Amino acid sequence: KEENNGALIEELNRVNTENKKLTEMLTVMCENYNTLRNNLM
Amino acid sequence: MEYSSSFVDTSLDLNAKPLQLFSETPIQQVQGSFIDFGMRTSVKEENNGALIEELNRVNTENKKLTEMLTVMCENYNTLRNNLMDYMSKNPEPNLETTTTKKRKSVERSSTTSCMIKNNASSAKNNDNSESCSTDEDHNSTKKPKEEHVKAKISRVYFRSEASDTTGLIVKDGYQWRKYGQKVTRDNPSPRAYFKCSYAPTCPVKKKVQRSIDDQSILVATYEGEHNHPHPAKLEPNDSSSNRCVTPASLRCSTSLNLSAPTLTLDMTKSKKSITEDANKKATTKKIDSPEFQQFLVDQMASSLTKDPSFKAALAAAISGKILQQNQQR
Repeated sequence: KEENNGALIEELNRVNTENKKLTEMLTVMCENYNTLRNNLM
Repeated sequence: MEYSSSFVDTSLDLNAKPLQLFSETPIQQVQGSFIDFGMRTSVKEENNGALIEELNRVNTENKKLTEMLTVMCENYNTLRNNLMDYMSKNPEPNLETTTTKKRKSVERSSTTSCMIKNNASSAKNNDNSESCSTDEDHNSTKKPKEEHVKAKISRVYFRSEASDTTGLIVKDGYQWRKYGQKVTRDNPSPRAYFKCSYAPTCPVKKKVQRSIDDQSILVATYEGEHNHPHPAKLEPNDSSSNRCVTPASLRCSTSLNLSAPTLTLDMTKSKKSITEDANKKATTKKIDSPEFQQFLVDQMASSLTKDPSFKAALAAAISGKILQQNQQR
């Protein structure tokens, strides 16, 4: 059970990191999109 | 090209309900603290369940984020393609400054989109990030610029005396500084090079050369566009031997005809030949007009009625017709 718990925590850590990365990328993407749209207007 | 009026919301509005112990403290440490304090098995099971729940939640959130990112990338690429199409169709010099800005953001986004692809395809290999080359963008911005440079060249012919020894000087109203003269074997007539000296930043250059076929004609080739107004208006009746058209007056037509790289204007035709041509054109126009044709019909009618033999023939024909009708009755 403890091993299972440790693996779970590890997986959670990994998914959390990925989550954070994705959020950052989405923020950058949104900024770029808005900049491009402003230039176009 | 229509886009939604509202801005893209950069706040992601995600299910922000993280477990405090995961968001603030590294999980390994938390686990360690549980072990150190020797919690009971039931607590461990609960903790396990909570972990699985949390993992599911974060996974769902991750999926949501990836979907959003994909949609965002698609939108961005569509917008960028539209912009590129628009720019290739309407190459304007004023856009050059904004283009560099846009290109920067485009480069940035291209890298981002590649990273997204990697991230979405292999969730386990987080560090797989590649940079994309943006040659396409460079090419698309280069092309209109070159076209614009080509379109700035204009050529004007000036008439001067063949015996004129004052040199290769054409009076076009601008101030020029001569910076060179050249004669080559294959082209023996000398060429003089001038630079506009009215404004120090004016990039316009002029090359003047006598025509090989006709020594009385000076060919002036202008390169570039003046970035200042015309210094002096030309007098309508210029007594000088050269008659010319300034490049400033050519500017409109040059910019209109972008496909033709060089604009040539022949100003060597004499006034007489020009007026003769104009008269011929006017006469042809007059003959074709309906007023003139009506006038012609009237003239023919009046000349026929004046002719006595025509009158007699007409009277005989009409009276013969009437007599025939009476006899039949």
